[in-house]
Amino acid sequence: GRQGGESSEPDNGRVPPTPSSPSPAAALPDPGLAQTIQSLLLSRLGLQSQPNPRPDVPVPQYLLDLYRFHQQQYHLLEDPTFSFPSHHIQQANTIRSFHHSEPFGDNTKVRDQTRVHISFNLSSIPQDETVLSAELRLLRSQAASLGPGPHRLNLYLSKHHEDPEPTMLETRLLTSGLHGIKAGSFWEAFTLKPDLLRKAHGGTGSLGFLLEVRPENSTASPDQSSSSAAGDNQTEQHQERHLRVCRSVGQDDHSWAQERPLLVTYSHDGHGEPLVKHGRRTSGNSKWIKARKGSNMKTKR
Amino acid sequence: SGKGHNRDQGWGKTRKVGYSMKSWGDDKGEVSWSDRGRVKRNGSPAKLKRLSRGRCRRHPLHVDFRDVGWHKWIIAPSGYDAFFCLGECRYPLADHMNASSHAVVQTMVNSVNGAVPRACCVPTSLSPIALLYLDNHDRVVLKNYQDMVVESCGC
Repeated sequence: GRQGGESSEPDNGRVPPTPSSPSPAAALPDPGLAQTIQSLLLSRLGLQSQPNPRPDVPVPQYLLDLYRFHQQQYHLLEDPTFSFPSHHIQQANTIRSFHHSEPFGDNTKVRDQTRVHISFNLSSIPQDETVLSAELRLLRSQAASLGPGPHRLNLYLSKHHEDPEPTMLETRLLTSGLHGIKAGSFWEAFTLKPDLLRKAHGGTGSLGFLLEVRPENSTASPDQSSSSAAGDNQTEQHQERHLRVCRSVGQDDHSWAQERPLLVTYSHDGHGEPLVKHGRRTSGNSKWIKARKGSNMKTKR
Repeated sequence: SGKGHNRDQGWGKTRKVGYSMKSWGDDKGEVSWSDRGRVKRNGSPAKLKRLSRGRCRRHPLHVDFRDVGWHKWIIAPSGYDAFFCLGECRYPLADHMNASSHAVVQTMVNSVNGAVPRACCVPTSLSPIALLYLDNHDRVVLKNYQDMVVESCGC
């Protein structure tokens, strides 16, 4: 019954007494009733039970920025290159994030630094939820300069490391610099067709990709190439790192969580409105830019 | 507001006994259907305020997730303003009380037959909130939940 800041509510949060109002002591529900109510509410929220996450689970910055942008807290956005994915969210009311499954043991036996396989376990998406779109996000950092000349990133759909016939999803020419990006890092986002997610969701629940980075117009063999899809890994001789796909030696969980590949799904559970109402203006980052420039823009809910 | 506009839904009986909607005042007095023959319009300000407070309207209610231990899995927000509806739906049902036609009828019937309850004070408009939380697999989810905040109440 407490709330601050709403002047239109004259009683300042006090509930007017009524004959049926219980006393404060009597208002405490018995544990069984409280448990029942909680279970009912969790069910309404689409959860089978109360989540019990391990402490200090790192939260991807992208999800935090998404939430803050949605709440119009533009001044709290931390990624200067953040762009609200309006086209993904038009119909979706749920956004889920997935980190890739890291292989056990070290990766020193991975010799081919131009090709890396990553996979995501999507089995936690409820079966009654329809995935409408998704994107794979990979970090390029300033420290990972591309070296001379343009490079190309090839993205394949690949069932496993040894998949002999990976399916090409997209090829993208990467510019050799990250001009105008002060933070020194930039997320490459690859839009994925919902069919891919649906197949993975309906099957094993696993979705794998093969990433390949090669110098454009290069005749060098992969072993001779200085480009790397695997990040810095343990191979210190590979100074020119491109994509943060493998964890650095000694890198802590929190830091790694902000750099590792992220798969984001946009879905709808069949209940309620999408995160962005139709007609609401969310074009690009124009509002955010205005807010950052200190204009006196008034925001509306 | 009791200005008399849009008040043609069965108020002829009221006028017949000499009390137009305008004469009821603007939500400042307790006037029930059964009281229509003995209304005093000049009640004391304190009494009028008390009576006005008992009317159906939105009240503040802040839900703090920490209080129920949900802060362990809900990342943001830490709580939200949910509001609730409380108050009586007494005659006359002013415009701002968002009374349905059925509530008007039920209030009329209640005035002549106490066995029929008054109309209830309920949310007439609700809005969603977005929750950022961790699921059972330690994965971060941002989800929009509908009908979580009371925007307005009515009879």
